[in-house]
Amino acid sequence: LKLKRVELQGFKSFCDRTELKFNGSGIAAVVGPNGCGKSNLSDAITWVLGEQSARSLRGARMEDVIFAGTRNRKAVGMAAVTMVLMDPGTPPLEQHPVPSAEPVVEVEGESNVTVLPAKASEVTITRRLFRSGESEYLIDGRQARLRDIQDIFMGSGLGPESYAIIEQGRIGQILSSKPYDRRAVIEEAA
Amino acid sequence: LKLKRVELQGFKSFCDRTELKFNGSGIAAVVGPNGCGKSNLSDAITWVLGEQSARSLRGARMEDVIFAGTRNRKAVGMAAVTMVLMDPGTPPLEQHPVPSAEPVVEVEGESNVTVLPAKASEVTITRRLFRSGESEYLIDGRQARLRDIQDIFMGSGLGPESYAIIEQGRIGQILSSKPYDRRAVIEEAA
Amino acid sequence: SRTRFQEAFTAINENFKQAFQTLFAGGSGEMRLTDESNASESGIDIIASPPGKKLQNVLLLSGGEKSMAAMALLMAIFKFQPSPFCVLDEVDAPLDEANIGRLTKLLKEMAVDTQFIIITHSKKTMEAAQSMYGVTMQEAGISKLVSVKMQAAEAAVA
Amino acid sequence: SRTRFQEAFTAINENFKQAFQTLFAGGSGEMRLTDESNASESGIDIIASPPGKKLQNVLLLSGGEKSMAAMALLMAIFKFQPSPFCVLDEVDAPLDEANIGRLTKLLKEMAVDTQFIIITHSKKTMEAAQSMYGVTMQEAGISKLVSVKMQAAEAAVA
Ligand SMILES: Nc1ncnc2c1ncn2[C@@H]1O[C@H](COP(=O)(O)OP(=O)(O)OP(=O)(O)O)[C@@H](O)[C@H]1O
Ligand SMILES: Nc1ncnc2c1ncn2[C@@H]1O[C@H](COP(=O)(O)OP(=O)(O)OP(=O)(O)O)[C@@H](O)[C@H]1O
Ligand SMILES: [Mg+2]
Ligand SMILES: [Mg+2]
Repeated sequence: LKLKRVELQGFKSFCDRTELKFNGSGIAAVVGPNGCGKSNLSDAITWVLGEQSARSLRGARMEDVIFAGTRNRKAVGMAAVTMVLMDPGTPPLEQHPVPSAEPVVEVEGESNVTVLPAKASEVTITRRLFRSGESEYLIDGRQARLRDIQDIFMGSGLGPESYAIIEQGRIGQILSSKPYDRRAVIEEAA
Repeated sequence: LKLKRVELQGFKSFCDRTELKFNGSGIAAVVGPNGCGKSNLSDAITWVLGEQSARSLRGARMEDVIFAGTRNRKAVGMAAVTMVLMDPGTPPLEQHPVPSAEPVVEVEGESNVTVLPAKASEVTITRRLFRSGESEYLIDGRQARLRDIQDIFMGSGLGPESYAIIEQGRIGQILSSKPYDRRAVIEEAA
Repeated sequence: SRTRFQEAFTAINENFKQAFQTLFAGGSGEMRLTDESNASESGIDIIASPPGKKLQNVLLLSGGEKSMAAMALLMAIFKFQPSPFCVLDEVDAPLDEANIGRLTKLLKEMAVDTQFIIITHSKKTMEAAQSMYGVTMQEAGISKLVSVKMQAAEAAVA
Repeated sequence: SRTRFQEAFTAINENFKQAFQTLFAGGSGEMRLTDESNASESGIDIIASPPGKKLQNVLLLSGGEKSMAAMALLMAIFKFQPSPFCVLDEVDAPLDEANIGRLTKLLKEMAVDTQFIIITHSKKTMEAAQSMYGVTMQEAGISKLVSVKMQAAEAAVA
């Protein structure tokens, strides 16, 4: 899996629709003055992967991730983050096992099989939260459960206990002073 | 009180006698590569003021502050740190109330009083720790108790709970998330 | 005693409001008793709004903003209860250059009566210092001190 | 299961030893089971000696040395269990320039199969990036993204 794109709207200080494109490899730097929103981008990635704890996102309630307004702009009613990944190794016909996904149409009798949808080797995950408390997960545009999203990342290093995202000030945690915490880190990767 | 000088020997990575001179005001920067000993200097200052907790000095036991040796140098048997402060406002005849201090010799009948010792407005505090576990405090060269050292600093902002020394990574602590911890900070200063 | 706490709280709070505005070039920050009716036992909340932003609990600020707010509180306490010296170990680590500039400007003012000892990796912070000590470890595990000429500041950043 | 843990432990430990030597330009670091005789329940100790220094618990290292050791362990886990991307938020804050150089060199090698997203205030770290996003807050409280040309790196440090 390679990271291609992250979009966010109404998420923390990112009131307007914002898009980050990635090559899937290499180093992308994120820079800017204190308080401008860099760590909020990291929170958006943590959140779309299914983070359930508001405290891990530096909030008191999950509702705190929705843009809360400023003196000149009203708060909004929904936060949405989308992540697009590409699986370079997937044969075009194979799709992600989402129970409610639209079936692929194959044209029988032809020497070539028509492949739908066009970008079958991409996976798009979306998470939305409304102020009402309602919450949605989408995979390739279809309603899904948090569980389905976690399944996509099983064994990819992006599971719930993954170290793929190191928050500000947290790098020391991986050297946790408790020998059994360290064991848990290794067991998670195993 | 103004800070004039700090000397250390056998303290952590400062095996040899080391001296820092200060103006008593202004900004002195301490620089150098990672791991070269800068925070150890801060520990030395914390220690000579009477720190009792080895953990606050990043060690397991108080003995850990004594130079432990390297591949090419043997460990030493004692750590010593001395701090010299000057009280610009002290009338020359007044000395610090140390019970065992040498009395000041006054020559009566003269229009001027001879003042001894020469630098009556300076105070020198020394702390020593031996590997045997024995420990000494000195004020102006005389044996003293930790209690006498703490008395010197009473009301000077260098008491046991003072914020005069901010350790690496600890600046956030002053904003402790517990409302009652914050109350303690203010009460301490009061 | 209750009155001493109230006096200290009020004085330090005034200092904090000022220091916050200096370090944030605007905005506002202050301490509030969690329970106004019971000052003798109340805890303390700290609320802050950097310029143009909403007022909120100081713990919701960004990493750099929190460090600046913490320094404002530290300076507020110092102004009330001066200390002969103050050791700051890498407090500038999370700060951008503009904030380092505002912080060192305030530290210079506070340094009139206090000896500040600042451990730092930042050239910008070094520029604000009147004297500088370099710590080296030429021999592995053995620290040595060198007094550094201020022009050598650039080279001193290892 | 016990075997899976043992295999993971051994593989990650080998990676850790290598990454440590790369990041510290020498020295040695490794993980050890606290209880060799009971591997299925043992905790893990991490010991390290930067070049020329004594072997000791990793928690006794300096601030910057700890961060480098932590990054070595993180890279060791990643090599064993690769992830599509890795977000590092200001891990370089306590590092001197020489260490930032060694860290970014290792990150470039790891970035062949992984998208690294590094939040940083350091120009030296920015120099190692192939692409850069600047985050601005021209309108107070509203974050906007700008794609930054690499030559504008200098100006981007606020
Ligand atoms: N729900 C929300 N609505 C609007 N603004 C928010 C919301 N949550 C957080 N913010 C704002 O986001 C800002 C913090 O952003 P962030 O932590 O990403 O800064 P940063 O760029 O990482 O800064 P630093 O370099 O200091 O770490 C704060 O000003 C905070 O008020
Ligand atoms: N008792 C001791 N004897 C010898 N060396 C010691 C002793 N205690 C600590 N050290 C050494 O001191 C070094 C750490 O120094 P220190 O924490 O002051 O570094 P630093 O300059 O603050 O680095 P950084 O910039 O990474 O924070 C370590 O190498 C450690 O091994
Ligand atoms: Mg941040
Ligand atoms: Mg240090």
